[in-house]
This record gives sequence, structure tokens and C-alpha cells, in this order.
Amino acid sequence: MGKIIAIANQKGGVGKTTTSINLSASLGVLEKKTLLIDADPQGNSTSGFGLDLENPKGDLYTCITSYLEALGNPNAHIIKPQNVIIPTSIPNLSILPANINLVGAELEFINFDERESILKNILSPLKAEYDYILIDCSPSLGLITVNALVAADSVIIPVQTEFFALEGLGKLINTIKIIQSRLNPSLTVEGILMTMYNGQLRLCNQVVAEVRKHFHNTVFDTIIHRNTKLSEAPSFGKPIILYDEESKGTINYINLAQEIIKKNNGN
Amino acid sequence: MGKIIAIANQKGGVGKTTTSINLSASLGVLEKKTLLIDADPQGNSTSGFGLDLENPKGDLYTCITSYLEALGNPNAHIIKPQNVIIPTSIPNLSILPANINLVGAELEFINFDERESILKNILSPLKAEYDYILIDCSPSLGLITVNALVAADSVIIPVQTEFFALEGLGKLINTIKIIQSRLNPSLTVEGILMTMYNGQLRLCNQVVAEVRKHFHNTVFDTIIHRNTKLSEAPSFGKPIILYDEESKGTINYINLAQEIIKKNNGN
Ligand SMILES: Nc1ncnc2c1ncn2[C@@H]1O[C@H](COP(=O)(O)OP(=O)(O)OP(=O)(O)O)[C@@H](O)[C@H]1O
Ligand SMILES: Nc1ncnc2c1ncn2[C@@H]1O[C@H](COP(=O)(O)OP(=O)(O)OP(=O)(O)O)[C@@H](O)[C@H]1O
Ligand SMILES: [Mg+2]
Ligand SMILES: [Mg+2]
Repeated sequence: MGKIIAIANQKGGVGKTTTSINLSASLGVLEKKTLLIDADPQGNSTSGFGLDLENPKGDLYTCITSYLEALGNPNAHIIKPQNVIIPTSIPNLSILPANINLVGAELEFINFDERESILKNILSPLKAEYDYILIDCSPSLGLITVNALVAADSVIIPVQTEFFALEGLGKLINTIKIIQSRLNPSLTVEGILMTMYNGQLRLCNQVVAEVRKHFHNTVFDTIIHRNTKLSEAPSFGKPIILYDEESKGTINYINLAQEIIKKNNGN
Repeated sequence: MGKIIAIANQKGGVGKTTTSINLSASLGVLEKKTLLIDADPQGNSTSGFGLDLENPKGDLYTCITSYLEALGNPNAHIIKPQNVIIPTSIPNLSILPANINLVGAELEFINFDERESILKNILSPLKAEYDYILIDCSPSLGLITVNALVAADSVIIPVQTEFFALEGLGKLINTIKIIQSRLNPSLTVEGILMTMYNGQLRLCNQVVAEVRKHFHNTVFDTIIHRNTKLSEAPSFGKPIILYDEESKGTINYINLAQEIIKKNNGN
């Protein structure tokens, strides 16, 4: 049975998309059947794989609006995720794309009773087909991100090794606790992932020490180092493993994938 | 008459808060009476000045809810921005703080007719008291950011010199055009500000060249270089000019302030 993992942090630019793209690619390479869902209207996970933001088959927004329509009209033609999922350049990895029209989804959700569980209902038929389903979230705690946290079995929290990202972590953990108590009791924290780490900077070392002090073994052993190749790769539409196999970024994300697989008993 | 400038970009982590803090501090030092408004529930501009996120006098959320209440009940006691504005360590600079409860404002706005102009109405009495009013926006295009763009005379768009930030710029310019046509015809683009620039990286130079090619003289001459001191300063609760007067970050932001003052005919 597949595991759904949301990749979330309301702080912007902490490495959510970079982690979504390269962790999903690493899981694919390690022979885990993986689906990456882009739940950010910016569509960075989609374009990071070199895919066109205007996907003729549709995207996450198409699936959401079609599901909502079918709630009201049983005869409506439903567009399922299976109809819009696209294969990527990585074996075992496909993607459910997004683009700017996803902004409209938040307004459509608002009027439905179970507005926090819409994504959960759309994704649950897919769980049996994949080992891992990753959801790349936007830098906000709006209704789409809440939907992702309700659909998820666990959440990965990327934390840039900088002051503002550290400061927001406590508030995010509180928000996750609220979601656990009210909407998704089985949600766990898969781990806190330190990103853009530079061992020569005092600030980076202070932030890592602070996070490990407060959150102990919730913090992944794997740390993602700052590495220019990671920021170059999306401009070529490739995950790091295809852009520069030898780079530190490739090694970091393969290690992360192995750590997660091990933690989930080899699944 | 003061000028209201929003600092906005839905892409996360591009330097909105770093620009808000250090540009407002530079304007203060250059003897312009300046107000910084924190319109991001993360409260990074507030904590970046070392201020407590729980301000006993209140914050932007207090002003908004009090204004909305008074719309419905003329006898209600109004808490005005003047009641909650706090001085900072910089001469001529004060701040209207924010914290996590600002998340609630979006839900409160939704039911009001002129929900996009609430911030504009709250701020217009302040314009005569300041030379510049800067608004630090969150990484989203939700109702609070739309309110900031409606209240503003112009907008500064920080763009990190990386692929994803470049990609989102076109969409943001489109959104600004929509706001200009429907909600705020007098909104202009004060400038596009390149941030976290490292002249030795090919990607940074490609992004700068690409932005200048498309947006010509809308791009500020001043470029903000990547500088570790800029990311250390907020952990000491200080703008860069107080943390390290000699640093490149201080020089970059003073130059930016001077460029903006010159562009606005010395005001
Ligand atoms: N380890 C790293 N080393 C170098 N650059 C990185 C690293 N991780 C991410 N980046 C770059 O930093 C920027 C921010 O990362 P990314 O876009 O993945 O963050 P995000 O949290 O998804 O942002 P948003 O909040 O906008 O969704 C990007 O330009 C990315 O290429
Ligand atoms: N020129 C710079 N050099 C080095 N670090 C920088 C620079 N500008 C910003 N930073 C650091 O990069 C991170 C992101 O910047 P900042 O928080 O200002 O972006 P933001 O756009 O306000 O983010 P958000 O989208 O979450 O509001 C912060 O940790 C900040 O300290
Ligand atoms: Mg992202
Ligand atoms: Mg910010």
C-alpha cells in the first residue's frame, strides 16, 4: 500500500520543490513506483521536469473541478488523476502536473462541506498503484496545503539553515498538531530536512544545532548541502541525478531516499 | 505626500523581507520619514527588527478587525494604525507589526463588498505623515497581498537570480496588469530588483541578462549581492546597517534607497 508524503513549509524558498523533484527521482531510481503531485500554482515541480505548464490532458485543477462537479451531478464525466498523469524521464516516476489555474481551486473548495478532504478522496484510489506519492506544496497554509496534509500519511518539513526558516518551524509544528487533532489523526512527521547547508557558515551550524536540540530524532540524518548544480538543474528540465550524477546534490538526495525507505522497513 | 510601495512576489524566499527591512532602514537613515508595514503572518519583518511578535498594543490584524467592526457598528471603538505603530532602532523609521493571527484576516475580508480596498482605506490617513510606506507581502497572491497592491502607489518585485524566480516573473507581471485594469489603475512598477546575485555563477548572469532583455529600464541599476551578513543580521534583530556598516549588503541597500529617492525627484 503506497505512502502519501506531503512536502510542506509556509516559509518560502526553503527547498520544497527541489526536495520534491530530487527525492521523487531518487525513489524512482531505487525502483520504488513513485508519483509526484504538484500542488503549487507556480507549477515549479512540473517545469522542473521540463514539462509544459499547459498540459493538454489536464492537471490537478482539472481533477479537482471534475470531482466537485460529479459531487453535484452523478452523470458528469469525471476526469481522474489516471487520465492526466504523465511519465517523466526517470524510470518508475510519473507526475500529476499543476499550473496557475490551480489558484482558482481554493475558491471552489470553500463552499463544500468536506472541503479539507477533497484531495484525500481524489488520491485514495491511487495509493494501491504506487509505493510513494509525494505532494509539493506552495508556501502557504491555505486550503490546498491543508488538503495535502489531510490526504498525507506523513509530512517532510524542509528547513533552510537560516534564521527566518528556523523561526517559522515552531509555528508550523503547531499547525501540524492542530491538523492531527482535528482533521487527520494518523498524520506523522516523516522528518525535518535541513537544506542549503554550508558547513563553513556559523549561522548554518547554529541552526542545525538548534533544530537537533529541539526536535532530536525527528531530524533526518541526511543534510542537503548548498550546491549550485541543484539550482542549475531545473533550468535544463532535469532532476539533479540526470544533470550531474557525480554532484553532492545527487548523493544527498539518494541518501535521503535510502533513509526514508529504511525507515519504512524497506517498502 | 507619502508614497506607498508594496514589496511583492508570490515566489517564496526571493528577498521580500530582507528588502523591506533594509530598504526601509536605508530610507530612514537618509532622513526620509518611513513606515514599514508587515503584511505577512510569518511576521519576519517584525522579528527582523528584534520586536516581539506578541505586541501588547496590537498589530495589523487588530487594525483590520477593528476597521471591519466599525463598518457595521458606528459606535465601536476603532484601533487605528497610529495606536499600534512602534518606533525602531533606526531614526525616522517605525513599524506596524504582524503575527500569525493575520492568517485570520483573509477569512474576515471575504464577506465585505470592497474586500480588496480595506487596507487602502486603513492606510490613506497615514500617507500625509510619511515620505515612504513600505508593505512586506507574504509569498502568495491571496487577499492580503491583493489589498497591499490596491493600497500601493507602486510595487517593488524582488527576483532571486535563479531559474524558478525568473520563471514566475512573467506571471506576476500579468497579475499586476490585472490589478491595474480592475482595482488600482494608478499602480506602477517601482522596479524589478535582482537579489542574491553572485557574479561568479553562470546562472546568476544568465538570469540578470534575461530580465534586463525583457524588462529593460524597469530593472533597478542596483543589484543586491549574496552576502552572508544579510542573512545573519535578522538573528541579531538588526537591519544590516546596524549589524555591519561596512558590508556589501549595507552599500547595496543604501544605493537602492538613493536610486528610488532620485527616481521620485528627491522626495
Ligand atoms: N541545496 C540547494 N543548493 C543550492 N540551491 C538550492 C538548493 N535547494 C534549493 N535551491 C534553490 O533555491 C531556490 C529555492 O528553492 P525551491 O524553489 O526548491 O524552494 P521552495 O520551498 O519550493 O520555494 P517556494 O516557497 O516558492 O515553493 C531555488 O532557486 C532552488 O533552485
Ligand atoms: N542578498 C542576500 N544574501 C544572502 N542571504 C540573503 C539575501 N537576501 C535574503 N537572504 C536570506 O535568504 C532567505 C530568504 O530571504 P527572505 O526571507 O527575505 O525572502 P522572502 O521573499 O521574504 O521569503 P518569504 O517568501 O518566505 O516571505 C532569508 O534567510 C534571508 O536571510
Ligand atoms: Mg516550491
Ligand atoms: Mg518574507
